[in-house]
Amino acid sequence: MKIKRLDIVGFKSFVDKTSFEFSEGIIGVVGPNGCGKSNIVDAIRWSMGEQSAKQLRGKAMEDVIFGGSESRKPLGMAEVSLAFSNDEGLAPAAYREYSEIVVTRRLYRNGDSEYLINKTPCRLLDITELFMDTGVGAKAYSIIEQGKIGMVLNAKPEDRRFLIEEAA
Amino acid sequence: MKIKRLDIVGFKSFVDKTSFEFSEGIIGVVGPNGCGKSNIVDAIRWSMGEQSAKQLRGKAMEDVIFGGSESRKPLGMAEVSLAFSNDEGLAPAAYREYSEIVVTRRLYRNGDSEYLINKTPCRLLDITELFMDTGVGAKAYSIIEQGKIGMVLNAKPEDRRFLIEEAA
Amino acid sequence: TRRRFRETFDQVNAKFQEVFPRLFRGGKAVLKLSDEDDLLETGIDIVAQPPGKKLQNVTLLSGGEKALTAVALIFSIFMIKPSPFCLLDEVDAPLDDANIGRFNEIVREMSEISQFIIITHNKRTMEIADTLYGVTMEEPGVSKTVSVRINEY
Amino acid sequence: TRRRFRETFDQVNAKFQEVFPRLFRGGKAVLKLSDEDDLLETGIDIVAQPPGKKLQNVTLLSGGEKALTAVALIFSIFMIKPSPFCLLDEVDAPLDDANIGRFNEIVREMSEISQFIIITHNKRTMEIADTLYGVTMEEPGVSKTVSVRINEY
Ligand SMILES: Nc1ncnc2c1ncn2[C@@H]1O[C@H](COP(=O)(O)OP(=O)(O)OP(=O)(O)O)[C@@H](O)[C@H]1O
Ligand SMILES: Nc1ncnc2c1ncn2[C@@H]1O[C@H](COP(=O)(O)OP(=O)(O)OP(=O)(O)O)[C@@H](O)[C@H]1O
Ligand SMILES: [Mg+2]
Ligand SMILES: [Mg+2]
Repeated sequence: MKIKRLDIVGFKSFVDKTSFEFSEGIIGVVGPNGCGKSNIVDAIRWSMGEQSAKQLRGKAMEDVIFGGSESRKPLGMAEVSLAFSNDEGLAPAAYREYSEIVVTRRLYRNGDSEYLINKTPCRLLDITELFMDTGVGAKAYSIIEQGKIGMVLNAKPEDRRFLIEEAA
Repeated sequence: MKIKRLDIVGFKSFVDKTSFEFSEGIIGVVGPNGCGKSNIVDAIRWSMGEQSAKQLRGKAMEDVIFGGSESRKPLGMAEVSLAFSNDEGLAPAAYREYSEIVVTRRLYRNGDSEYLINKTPCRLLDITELFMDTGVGAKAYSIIEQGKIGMVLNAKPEDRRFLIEEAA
Repeated sequence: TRRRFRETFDQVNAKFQEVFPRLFRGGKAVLKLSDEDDLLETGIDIVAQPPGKKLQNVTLLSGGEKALTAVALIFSIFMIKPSPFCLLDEVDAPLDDANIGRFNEIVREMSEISQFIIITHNKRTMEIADTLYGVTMEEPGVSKTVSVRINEY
Repeated sequence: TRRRFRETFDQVNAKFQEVFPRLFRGGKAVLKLSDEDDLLETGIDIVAQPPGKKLQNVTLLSGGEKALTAVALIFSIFMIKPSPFCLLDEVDAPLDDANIGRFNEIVREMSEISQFIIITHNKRTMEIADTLYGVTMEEPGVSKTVSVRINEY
């Protein structure tokens, strides 16, 4: 299932709603240090159900909500949506009649979380299962974060097997 | 005490004797991946008495001896010399009459080590003491190895204090 | 699952032995199971030999050689079991121009199967993008994006 | 030694508060002792705030911001207690052009006191070298060097 679009609002440095079209071909992301490129990667991981704040460079999950800048107040909620196209009808049975499947995750500053599929509230489990079934969940070798490529060679041999396990 | 020259032979990829003049001003070291630039840093650390093969990317200290290539046989010894100028007479008392102080370290494949100061055999202790006295020993903040700059921020607060301790 | 692990490992290993010499323009590399008899617990060792060099511990490889070897392995797994997308964040940072060229070539091939999103500071890598997203922070602390479509399909 | 640690810490901290805004063109940073009452065991916390951004955990900083903050600290220590030489191996790898420019400026200043040896793949950093050592491997596995003197003294 192809990814069509990523929508980010209130997540880390993406204060205002920003949409990324996953257009055909290779997508390059460029910009100066600290402008928000790696935050896009964090947003994608987070929308896929990442539960560890440390994996997103934070201390607590609340750290992903926009915390303010010299010109803007902090926000009370972070929201990321990932839209898949289902033109090929490859989606799991429950979603077969949709041409687009949108997964949404929200986090409020009081700690409340919301998960939605096509605007219908669901559980985190439904989201992680959907990602598993569509083959998008294999993060270990499809998302290489900044500075992490060295870990492949520096890892202990036992720690490397998960790369094969995820593909098996 | 200024460094004048570094001589490398048989150390890692520096098979043939290579001399580096530490000329005035900024020295830039360039070249393609794997050509030997970081090996120069390893040679300097090793000449200063580095005892951990792991700090030099090896498994055993024998790993620093040239191990051969498709065109060259392995060598039986690695040798690195670091030459200091003593024009300002700042050297420790024992070396005050020399205008140049050369520290040499050798390692043989059978495991034997030799240490020399101005071609006179000495102990490793004499070398590390000399480096201490001349202020060259503060490796923690004067040698930043490839990929290691990130460790300053990722380190635990207790692990960072050695930077101040070395300067104190 | 023991059999599935073995099958996947063998397929990835075959691919890895192909991809490594493409990225290094020669040389050879192979994966080894640290314990052939215990497929549930065995680790995976990487043996890599850049062209013309003698086989040594991978720890002695240079920063760029280690990154390129890791890329060869990651891409080999990807070719055996592609994901819909692949996100690479500044993976080209330690590579020199020649290696970036070969890296980009393989990315182009793999982008026929999956969507590649590449974050980079390198001008040569930017050249293979069909769409460029520029991320800016004119207002400090506030990210904005501008997209430029380079190639039409 | 407790007093020497405290004195050195305070000097480095004062320098750090000066150097950080020079490298970041603004913003502020400070070092904090995690345990003021135990100078023998206390850790050192880094608090850093790039210009215009809100103060947050340093872990949230970008790859380039973390590297530049680390450089600011290392250089501050160096300025308080210089070594005869400073070896930097590809420290500029995660930095964008603007930050490399400011990094190079500070290196130029510090090179008046100590010898700087900088390994780099970056063309802008090569421009500040007075001598360039080119390392090559025409014969695979065998390193050779060529030196080019750029500026005369
Ligand atoms: N919750 C938050 N609220 C506001 N800003 C945040 C939040 N979390 C992170 N940031 C900011 O985002 C910035 C980091 O962005 P990011 O890591 O995406 O940069 P980058 O473009 O990848 O840079 P580099 O090229 O250096 O890797 C930091 O300056 C950080 O302060
Ligand atoms: N004992 C040895 N005998 C022969 N070659 C060795 C030995 N030890 C290391 N090497 C070789 O030296 C090379 C690494 O050199 P080095 O780390 O200096 O490269 P580099 O120029 O810093 O490259 P990069 O730009 O990728 O960081 C490796 O290819 C390694 O195989
Ligand atoms: Mg980044
Ligand atoms: Mg190197």
